[in-house]
Amino acid sequence: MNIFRLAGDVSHLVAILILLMKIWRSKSCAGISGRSQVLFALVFTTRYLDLFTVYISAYNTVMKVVFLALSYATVYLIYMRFRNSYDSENDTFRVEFLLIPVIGLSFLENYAFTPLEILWTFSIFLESVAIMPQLFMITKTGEAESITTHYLFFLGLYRALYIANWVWRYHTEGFYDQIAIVSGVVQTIFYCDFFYLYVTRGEEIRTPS
Amino acid sequence: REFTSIHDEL
Repeated sequence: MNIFRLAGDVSHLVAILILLMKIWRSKSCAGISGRSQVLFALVFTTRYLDLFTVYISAYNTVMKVVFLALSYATVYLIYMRFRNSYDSENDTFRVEFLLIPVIGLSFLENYAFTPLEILWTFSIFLESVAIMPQLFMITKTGEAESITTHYLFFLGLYRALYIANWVWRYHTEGFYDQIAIVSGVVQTIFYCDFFYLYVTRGEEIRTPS
Repeated sequence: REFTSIHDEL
């Protein structure tokens, strides 16, 4: 554990909490892509199956359970509790275009051809593109509420901090996880355009139409 | 023996 990794995890947690609290307090999930949130729940589910096979640390176990619970709570709020406010007309990204290549790639490129490893690889690849339905929705409607942009900012910051963590770990432990690093860099690149808008235009984002 | 890699990151 190093400061970049810890800051990255905290940033990830903050992002998820911002979104959940926004939906809970406003009793509305307008402008939020339910499809992205389902993909993130799928990411956590397939990645954290090792909760049942290996024990790493109390921190690790607690964070995994928290991320799983929060992601399912978010999906529940969007599709059940506040489904009247769900903007399904603008949440139309075809997730099969993400899922099919990601499933294919996780079978081709993995550390071991075992069910758990393939699912772990699938989750890493899927995470790198899971935000695309949300970004697509913002492009389609041409706007995002400021609180939604804070969510995206912390979500992007989390992966950027993980890159710093990987650089640190490579230099101090000689550790590197090729699949995670490549996907993490790709994931961070998806946020760069958003970061640029966030900084230059302020919190409330309107894309030029 | 089955491969067991430890993914210690979240």
